[in-house]
Amino acid sequence: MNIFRLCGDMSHLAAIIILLLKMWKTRSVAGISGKSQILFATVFTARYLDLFTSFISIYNTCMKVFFIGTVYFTIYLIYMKFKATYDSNHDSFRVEFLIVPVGGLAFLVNHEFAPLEIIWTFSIYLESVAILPQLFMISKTGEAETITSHYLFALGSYRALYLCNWIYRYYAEGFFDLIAVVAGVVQTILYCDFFYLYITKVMKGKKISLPA
Amino acid sequence: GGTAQPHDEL
Repeated sequence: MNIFRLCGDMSHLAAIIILLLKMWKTRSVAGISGKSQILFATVFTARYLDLFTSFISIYNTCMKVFFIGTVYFTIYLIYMKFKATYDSNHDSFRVEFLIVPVGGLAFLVNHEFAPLEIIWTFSIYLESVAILPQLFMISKTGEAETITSHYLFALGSYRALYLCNWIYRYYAEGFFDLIAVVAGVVQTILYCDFFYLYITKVMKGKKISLPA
Repeated sequence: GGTAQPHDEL
């Protein structure tokens, strides 16, 4: 554990809590992509199957259980409890265009051709693009609530901080995971446009609204 | 580079 990794994890945790608070306080899931949340649920479920096979630390186990639990609760809020506020018309990204290529790639490019490892690889690749339905939804509606922007900023920062963690770990421990690093770079690049809008608008007190 | 299971990150 190093400071970048810890900050990354805390940023990820903050993102999830911000999203839950937004939904709970406003009793609304408006502007939130249910499809991205389903993809994140798939990511966590696939990656954390190792809860049953290997123990890393109490911290690691608690975070995994929290991430899995909260993402399914988020899906419950979107598709059941606050269903009336869910904007399904604008959540029209075709997720099969992500799942199929990512699944194929996980089969072809992995560290070891073993079931659990392929599933782990799938989760790494899928996470890198799981935010696309959410970004697509914002580009379709042309706006994002400020609280949704905070959520996305925290979520994007998490993987950017992991990149710093991997640079640190490479020099400090000789640790280098090419699959995680490449996927992490892709994931972070996808947020760059949003980061720019966040810094130039949200930090100056304006909400994100895109020209029609 | 990199190794298979177990993975120690989240």
